[in-house]
Amino acid sequence: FPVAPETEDEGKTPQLVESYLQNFYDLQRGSHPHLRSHGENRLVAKLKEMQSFFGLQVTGKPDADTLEMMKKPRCGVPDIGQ
Amino acid sequence: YVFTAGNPKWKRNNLTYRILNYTPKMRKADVDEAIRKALSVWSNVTPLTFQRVEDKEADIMISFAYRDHRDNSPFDGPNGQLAHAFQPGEGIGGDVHIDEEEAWTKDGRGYNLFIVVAHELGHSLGLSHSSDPGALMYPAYSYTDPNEFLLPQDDIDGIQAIYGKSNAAVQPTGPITPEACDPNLTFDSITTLRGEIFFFKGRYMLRKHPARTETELNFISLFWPTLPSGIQAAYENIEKDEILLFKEDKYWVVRGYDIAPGYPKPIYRLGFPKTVKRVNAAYSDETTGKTYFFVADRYWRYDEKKKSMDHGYPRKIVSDFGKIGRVDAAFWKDGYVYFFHGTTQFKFDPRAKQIVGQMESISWFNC
Repeated sequence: FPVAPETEDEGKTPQLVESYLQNFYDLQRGSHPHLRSHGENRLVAKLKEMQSFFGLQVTGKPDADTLEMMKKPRCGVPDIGQ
Repeated sequence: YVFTAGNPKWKRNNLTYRILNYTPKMRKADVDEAIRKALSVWSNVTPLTFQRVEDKEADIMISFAYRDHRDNSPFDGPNGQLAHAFQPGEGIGGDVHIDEEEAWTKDGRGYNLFIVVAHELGHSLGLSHSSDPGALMYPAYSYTDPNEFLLPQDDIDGIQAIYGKSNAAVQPTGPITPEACDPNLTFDSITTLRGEIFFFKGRYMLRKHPARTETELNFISLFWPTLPSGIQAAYENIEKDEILLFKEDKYWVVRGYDIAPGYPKPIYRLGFPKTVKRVNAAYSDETTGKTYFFVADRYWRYDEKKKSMDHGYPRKIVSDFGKIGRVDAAFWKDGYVYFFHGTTQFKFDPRAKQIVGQMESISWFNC
């Protein structure tokens, strides 16, 4: 009510987050989220952008609310960019 | 609302559409109707018109597609991405693609085709995604009963900024998404539920959990798809772990978190006379087992154990509760009753029989 994401999903979280940000927030495919570039990690920056768009707490982390939003059925058009 | 980058728009107001294929999950006539109704969402608020064509290229080509359908945006199977559309322009511009693998319906089961196509047509006309959670152009799917659907004001403002106002004599307006810290926020009804407080407003409910600082905004339909919007009164019977919700002359029971079967039922079952057409507000006093129903300037008292109205009612609200005026909403918590009248909230002590505090309606939201 509503049921929290299943814990066994946790193994898929990074993939879910990355593909969501690639599909809807213009995260360049093939980017290397694990390498810290100058300034903030691009994936974290994109995650914050997504959290801001949905009015979630901007943590830059895939917290429960963020994952719950990412799992919602939605439109395939990106939220930003073309 | 957000325009699509580059502000693309159709140069004509008289657009054409064509339905290229159908899903086997719905009757053809229902698909036609869902798409026709989705187009009217936008034509009702702008000078745009949509004419259906067959056997030739249309501005907006609507089709059901499966996985990779050669537009560089493959669908992903059930759930996830439900559909997508392309901004105004020649060729694929304006076209709507619907993921064939979704459970398409014309009601609240699966995914409602009307709601999804209406959203995609917003893209076809030049709108991008809105961050207003109540907007039709919000990217996440949420169900609203098509019969109750009203295009939200955010979407009306967006599309009219592109194509101008409607030619109708009276300009259409739409619902505005409530914001918890809006000082002008008033409520249709309020109830507690297992320690939380639910504030109903239109098709929304603001949910306040005592342990969380922020307030959650949801559609009523997200939790209770068969409930209508505009709940007029609600109260919790803590002993029975259920809440009762009222609209016009009907009421529903939610037991735990699920709507009990066999509802709605007429409010007259509770003992109201036929002259009562709706209930404005209600609360139940856990310590006495008495429930109070407020209708216009009077109130009734119901005995939850006897399951009947107490004798000697209705009585005048002002005679027993003081100058609280008409009651929009009320709830009982920790021995006090909170009455809401417009943007004013009164804290009433039923033991001392007097008002012991006055606050803003939004005082519960930590603004």
